[in-house]
Amino acid sequence: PMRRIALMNQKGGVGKTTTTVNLAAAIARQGRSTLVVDLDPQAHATLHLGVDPDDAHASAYDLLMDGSADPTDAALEVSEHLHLIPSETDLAGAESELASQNDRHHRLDRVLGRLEECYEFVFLDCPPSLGALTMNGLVAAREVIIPMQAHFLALQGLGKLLETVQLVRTGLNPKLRVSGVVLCMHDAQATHTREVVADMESFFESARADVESPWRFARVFRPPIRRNIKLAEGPSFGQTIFDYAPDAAGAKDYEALGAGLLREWDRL
Amino acid sequence: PMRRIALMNQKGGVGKTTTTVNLAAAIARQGRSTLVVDLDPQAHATLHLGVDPDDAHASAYDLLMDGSADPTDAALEVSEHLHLIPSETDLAGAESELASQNDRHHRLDRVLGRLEECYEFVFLDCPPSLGALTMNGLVAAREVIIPMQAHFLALQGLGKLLETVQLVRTGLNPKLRVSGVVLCMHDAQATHTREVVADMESFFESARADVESPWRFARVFRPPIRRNIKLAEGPSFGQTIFDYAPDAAGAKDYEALGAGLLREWDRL
Ligand SMILES: Nc1ncnc2c1ncn2[C@@H]1O[C@H](COP(=O)(O)OP(=O)(O)OP(=O)(O)O)[C@@H](O)[C@H]1O
Ligand SMILES: Nc1ncnc2c1ncn2[C@@H]1O[C@H](COP(=O)(O)OP(=O)(O)OP(=O)(O)O)[C@@H](O)[C@H]1O
Ligand SMILES: [Mg+2]
Ligand SMILES: [Mg+2]
Repeated sequence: PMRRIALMNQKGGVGKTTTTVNLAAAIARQGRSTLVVDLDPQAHATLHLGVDPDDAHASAYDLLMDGSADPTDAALEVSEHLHLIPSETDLAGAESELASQNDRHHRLDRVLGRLEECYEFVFLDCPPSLGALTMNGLVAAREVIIPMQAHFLALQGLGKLLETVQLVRTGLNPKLRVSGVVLCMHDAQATHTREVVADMESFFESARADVESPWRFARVFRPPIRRNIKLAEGPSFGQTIFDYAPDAAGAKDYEALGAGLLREWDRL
Repeated sequence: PMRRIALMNQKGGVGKTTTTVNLAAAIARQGRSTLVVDLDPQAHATLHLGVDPDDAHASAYDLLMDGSADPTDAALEVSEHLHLIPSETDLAGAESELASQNDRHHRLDRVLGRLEECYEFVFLDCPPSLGALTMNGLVAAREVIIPMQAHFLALQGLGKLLETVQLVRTGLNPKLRVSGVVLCMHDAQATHTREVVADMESFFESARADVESPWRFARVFRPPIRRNIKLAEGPSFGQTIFDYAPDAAGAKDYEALGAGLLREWDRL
């Protein structure tokens, strides 16, 4: 069945979009059919993949607001095995427009249900908040990957985030689990990096025995994604790291991360 | 009169909180009475200043939801000339709770009106969105400072941001203007930095003659704030850069930025 992965973290600028785009691209380069859904009104995943949100004829917004819209019509081919359902500016209005509707958190789940035969992997890029758009991502997803930095303050935010996953799992989406953490903008030399990573790993370790825990099998994925200026430059040219700077450290790291995740997903 | 400055950018992780905290601290160290208001449910400015949001007895949330609450009661002394109105987790609920109220964007403006005699400078740390909390910040502020990186994609977001300032100025707060941009996590060696900064400066230059433009007198502030690991570590210990690493490049940059802004503010 189609794997549905939400890249989620309510903290801003932690690498959600950079990871959605480059991890999806890494998986697609292995010949696996992949869809990216841009759930952020800022439309950075859309721009990162070389699409102008103002040009797109149908978007994630249209699909969320109009249950009868055709998702295959909204999906754009970005490269051979990589498709995109783009965001647009109107998506900012969706948070309040959805607020009054009963089924407001289930819209995307229904959309993805209609795409089950089309893709092996769907990656959902969430905005930096816990509002209706991220909730749609969490109800539509089956697993959550959390991009974050190895800073102590980031661990604080992790607690709140996991609480939200727990709430969604209990109330709305019993299949939801946390697969793990991608360490972004990683600086192995910084004073507290090793300590913070060790904290994260022992936190997940202590959940192994808890049959009820949504992060029972979560872990810190390897390799960490090192800070690499090329990763920050690619988006401005609408290119993934594999097109912009295929020899850069950022390309190696996302390729290795993708390969490791694929091995695991194919085993399960 | 009390200067009210919103640190605003809907893009996540661009340095809003780091700039709010360290710029306010730099101004306070010059002996000028300064208040920070943490408008972000993530409460990172609060944590950065060494305050546990769960301990605070009154918060920005209480003041926004209860017009009769006493703002001087919510303000905590962080250091000699620096006070904080902290955030708390409940602030996340404020976006939807405020949604149905008529005066929902004016709450903070009223709160600050009651503090006119108490502080020379108020810095408002906004969340990474254009929702009710940021709107309260923009209606309460008289000037906007935009923290951002010198990347081409960041220029895209700038357009949307300025459009929002224009809307607020026309509809809700005619006194609002953009003072300028703080370049955060600056890497002078990156390929496109100089070009992007030049783009920004010529954009503001072209607004000089436009009497109606909210960014008519906006500029790129100097110095840029260089990327400095110490700035990322301080928050985890609840310390500004001036306590955590007073000799670090980050301390020098924020001190120089603060001194330059003070000179300008005192002239006007
Ligand atoms: N490994 C890295 N090395 C260098 N820069 C990076 C790296 N990962 C991300 N960046 C840059 O950091 C910034 C934030 O990354 P990104 O936009 O992916 O975060 P985000 O979590 O999606 O942000 P938002 O919360 O706004 O959606 C971007 O400018 C991006 O190009
Ligand atoms: N000059 C700098 N050098 C190194 N790290 C920095 C610098 N400025 C900010 N950071 C780090 O970058 C991350 C994002 O900064 P910050 O939290 O200030 O951004 P923000 O815009 O407030 O984010 P949000 O959108 O989530 O509110 C933080 O981990 C911070 O410590
Ligand atoms: Mg993003
Ligand atoms: Mg912040």
